[in-house]
Amino acid sequence: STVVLVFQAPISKLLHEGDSSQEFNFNVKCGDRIKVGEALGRWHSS
Amino acid sequence: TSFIKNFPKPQPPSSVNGANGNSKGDSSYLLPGATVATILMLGALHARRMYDDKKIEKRQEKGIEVEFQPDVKASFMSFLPLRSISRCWGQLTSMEIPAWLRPHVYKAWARAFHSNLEEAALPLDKYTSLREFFVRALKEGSRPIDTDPQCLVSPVDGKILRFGELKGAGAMIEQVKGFSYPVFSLLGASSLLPTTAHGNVQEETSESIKPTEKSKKSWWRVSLASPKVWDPTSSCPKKGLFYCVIYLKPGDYNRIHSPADWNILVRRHFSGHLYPVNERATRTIRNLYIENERVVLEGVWQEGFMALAAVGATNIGSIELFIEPELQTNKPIKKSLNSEPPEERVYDCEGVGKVLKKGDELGAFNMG
Repeated sequence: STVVLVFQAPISKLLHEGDSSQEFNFNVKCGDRIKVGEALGRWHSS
Repeated sequence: TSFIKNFPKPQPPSSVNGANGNSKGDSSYLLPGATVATILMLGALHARRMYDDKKIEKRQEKGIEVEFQPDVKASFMSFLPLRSISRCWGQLTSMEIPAWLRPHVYKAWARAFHSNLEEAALPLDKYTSLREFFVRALKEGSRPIDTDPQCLVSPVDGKILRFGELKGAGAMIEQVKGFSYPVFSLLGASSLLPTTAHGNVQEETSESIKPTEKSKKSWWRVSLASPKVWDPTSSCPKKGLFYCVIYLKPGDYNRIHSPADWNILVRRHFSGHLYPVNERATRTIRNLYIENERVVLEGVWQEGFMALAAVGATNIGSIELFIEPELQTNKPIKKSLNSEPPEERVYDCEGVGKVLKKGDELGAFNMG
C-alpha cells in the first residue's frame, strides 16, 4: 500500500517584514525509511 | 542429489511386452522431471529478479535514478481478477488461528517481512487471525509525535519514494523518472486543490474565490475563520504545493495517522484495480496510483490545503477509516472500473468537518 500526501506550505519571503523569511523544507531523502510521527519537513520563521 | 539417487533404474526388456514396460517406466519419470524443471525455472526466475532488484539498489545508491520501463508482464496483470484474488486473500487471512499456533505464525510473518513484534500492543496469542495481527496497534509511546508546531509529520511507517513541489496548473506528480500523472487524477476532478502557480495560491484562497464558489467550498471559511493559525493580514507568507509518496511494505505498521492538526472536510472513494504497488510495479505499471482503488481525504491545516490519498494494493485491498467506520472498500463491482465518478462524502458538521490532532489515528490498511 502507498500514501500520497499533497499539501500547501510556506515557500517564500514575507511581504511585510523585510528580511524575514519562511520556507518549507523536506527533512527526508528518497529511499529513507520513516516512521509515524517523525518530521517529514519543517519551515522556519526568523 | 537425493532425486538422482532415488531415480529408478530402467529394467531390461524381458519379454515381447518389454516395449510396453519401457514406455510405462518412461512415463513414471515425467512427473518428478516436470516438478524438478518447474522448481528450477521458478528458482531461476526468482534469482534473476533478486539480481535485477540488487542492481537497481546499487544504481540508486550511486544516485542513478531508475526510469519507467513498460513491462509485458505488468500489462498481463490487467487481465487477472486481482480484486477477487484480494478478497479471497482477505477471507483466508481472517480465518481464526488456534491459540497455540498464533505466536509461531506471527513470528514467521515477522521474520519474513522484518516486523518488530516488541512494539505490538497485545500479546501475540490475542490476535485471532493474521488479518487482525496485520493491523495491530502499537504500545503506547512507540511512535512519539514531533511536537514542533512548524513541522509536518509522517502519517505512516514506510519508505519515501518521491517528494517535491507541484508548480502551475495541471501539476503532475512523478511516479518514477520518465512517467508522471496529473494530481487531479489522483485526488479527483472536483478536488479543492488550489491550482495557480505558487506565489498566487494564498491570494486565490482568501480573495479571488467568487461568492458562489464560497458557498460550495465551505472549508475555505474554516481557514479564514482561524486567524490564530492562518492570518493573511499579519504576514502573508506565500504558499507552495508539495507532495510526498510513502510506500508501506507488508511488514510495516499499517495504520494511518494525521500528519498535522487537520480539519478533514471531504472523503472520496475511487473503486479501481488492485495492482501491486511495490517499487518494481511503480516503474513498470503506467498510472499505477490513479488506476488503483483508493480513498482520498481533503481538508485544511494551518498552512492551507491538505489531502491524503491512501492507495490499496492486491494484498492490502481495503482501506478502513476510523473516522468513518461504515465506509467499505474493495467490494465486488459489476460496472467497469474507473468509469464511474468517485463516491464522495462531505464531512461538513457545522463547517469544520472531522477535526484531528497531529498524530491521531485516522485509518488502516487491511488485508484483502
